[in-house]
Amino acid sequence: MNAFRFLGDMTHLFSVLVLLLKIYATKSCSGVSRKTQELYMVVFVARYMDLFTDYISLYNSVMKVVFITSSAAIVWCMRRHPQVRRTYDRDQDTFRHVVLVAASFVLALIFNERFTFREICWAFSIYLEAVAILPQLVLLQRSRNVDNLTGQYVLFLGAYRAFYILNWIYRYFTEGHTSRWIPWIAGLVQTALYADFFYYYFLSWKNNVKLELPA
Amino acid sequence: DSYAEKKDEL
Repeated sequence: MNAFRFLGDMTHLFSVLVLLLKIYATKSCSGVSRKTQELYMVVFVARYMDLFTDYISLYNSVMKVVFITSSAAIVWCMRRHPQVRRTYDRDQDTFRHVVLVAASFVLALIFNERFTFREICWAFSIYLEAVAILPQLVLLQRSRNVDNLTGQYVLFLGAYRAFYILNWIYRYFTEGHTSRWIPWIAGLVQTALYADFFYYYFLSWKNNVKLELPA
Repeated sequence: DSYAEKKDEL
């Protein structure tokens, strides 16, 4: 474990807590893409299957349980909670996220570390995570008013994988030069997708104005 | 086993 990775995990955890706070405190999920939350739930289930087979550390196992249960809780809230589900922007959250799932799965069948069920699921989860934010970014561009908590949620979510990239660089130079193309390339794509959001978020912060993404 | 085998990252 190195500082970059720990910072990344904490930023990731924080993004989930911010989203849970927003939904719980305001009893509203306006501006939040349910499709992105569903994709993240698939990412965590597909990647953390080894939760019951390989024990790596208490930290590792606890964080996996937290990510799976929190993403499931958010999806449940947006689908079933009587007050929250009413505030879901159904007609704005129109990204065809099934395409992302299919494309990631095909990619995982072609590019994986070993053609085994677990490795293909792992690669699938890495590819899917890289693009899972797309429905949320599209929704942000559509819903003009981005409330602070939703903006902070996306900001922390983008920052977490950026910290992971620093972690991979650090590990490459300190733990023997093993190349891990799959997470590296996917992580770069994932962080690049946030580039324009980071840019407009920074502008809104600098000029102290509401965050507005250009359509 | 090698790092690549053991997925120790989240």
